[in-house]
Amino acid sequence: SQASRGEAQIAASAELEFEAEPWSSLQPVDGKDPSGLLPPLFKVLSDGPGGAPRLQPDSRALLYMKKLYKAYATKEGIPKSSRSHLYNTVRLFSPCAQHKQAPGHQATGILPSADLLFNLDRVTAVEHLLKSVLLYTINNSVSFSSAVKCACDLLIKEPKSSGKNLPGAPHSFTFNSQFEFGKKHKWIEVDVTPLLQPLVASNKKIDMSVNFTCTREQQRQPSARDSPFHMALLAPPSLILYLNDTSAQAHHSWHPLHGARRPAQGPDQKSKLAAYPVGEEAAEDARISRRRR
Amino acid sequence: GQEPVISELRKPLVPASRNLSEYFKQFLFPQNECELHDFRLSFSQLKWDNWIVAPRRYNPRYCKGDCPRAAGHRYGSAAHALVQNIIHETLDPSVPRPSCVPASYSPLSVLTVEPDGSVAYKEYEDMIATRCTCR
Repeated sequence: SQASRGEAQIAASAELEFEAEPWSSLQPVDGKDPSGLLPPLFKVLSDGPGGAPRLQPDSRALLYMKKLYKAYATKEGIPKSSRSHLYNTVRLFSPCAQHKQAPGHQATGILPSADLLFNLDRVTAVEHLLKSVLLYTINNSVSFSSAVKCACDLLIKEPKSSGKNLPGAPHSFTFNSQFEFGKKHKWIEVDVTPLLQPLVASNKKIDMSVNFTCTREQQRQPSARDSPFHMALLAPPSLILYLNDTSAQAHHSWHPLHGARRPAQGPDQKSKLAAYPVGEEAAEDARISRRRR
Repeated sequence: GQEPVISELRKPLVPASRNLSEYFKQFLFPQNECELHDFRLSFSQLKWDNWIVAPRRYNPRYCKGDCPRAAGHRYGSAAHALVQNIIHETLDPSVPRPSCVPASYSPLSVLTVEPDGSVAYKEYEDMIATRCTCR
């Protein structure tokens, strides 16, 4: 009888613990949105404007994003159905720290290389990276008749804690671009997706140094018209992340009921897809019931 | 019992057409029927234009109006709405008529300046009502 009473006490205390457990794990620590899922728009819609003062974005970056907005949405803010991309979120980050390494050389178009630090805190866990781009704003007062070839050396560094560069030589890749100058602001996009893909999901800070060299392809004598290569870099590059927000509040234009195709699932998402057969089944049921009707 | 009948017959006949049309009007075109209404707001009115860069104007629209029995079928509402109306009219007026609510939505694209100075373009689901129904 002693043993059974002891067991009963143990069971009772375990039960009490269990009852206590779920509430403490669910109760948010600071009373705010525990999952961090709510995007700022919903936070304001739910509890009013308030909030901390905002840092002002770079004006050229804002101009670029306004152009992107006009390309993707109507004046009333309705996403254009004509767009074929799968991202429903685009984030533009300006470097929060920049250390100039070597000065540029305007005659040959070598742009000053720089050490750039990007703070990616705003990227939430439900936003999956589809594409990332370095955006250079170039102001050029001279129009060139010949094409321009540029090479970009990118060195991504380990987060400050380790202080050493990623193993191996700096990542460098060349890309050819036909630049038609003449407009006041011109943007050059350097696709850095393969390099940043593994980092964006795990790191909230990305430290990189970029070396950018542009030369004219035909090495003929510069005529009076082709004055030296005045490629003045207006500002250090911004980092643009094209993301697919997988939360319920985000708009998914590929949703089976919208009829468009589902995006290619990353390896880690297959399991999640299996976890949600509902979408597939619902779409299948809809198709069957439609056929039956 | 002929007097009341005779007095009724002596009443001047109001043109039936007017009465009849009045009578049917309550079914054919019920007043302030459940329908979609516009409500255009600009984020500057809410003093949010310092962080919501686009769109300038936002029209979330809303549903308002009565859900009379005769119109129940007109919104693609469930048969339940008809039943609820009949309960309200014949059995228990404390049971409310069905409500006029949105049946479908469209998304909204928003360009915002985040607290850290970064700029975000996001597409949010279910931000504009596009159709109403009685539920």
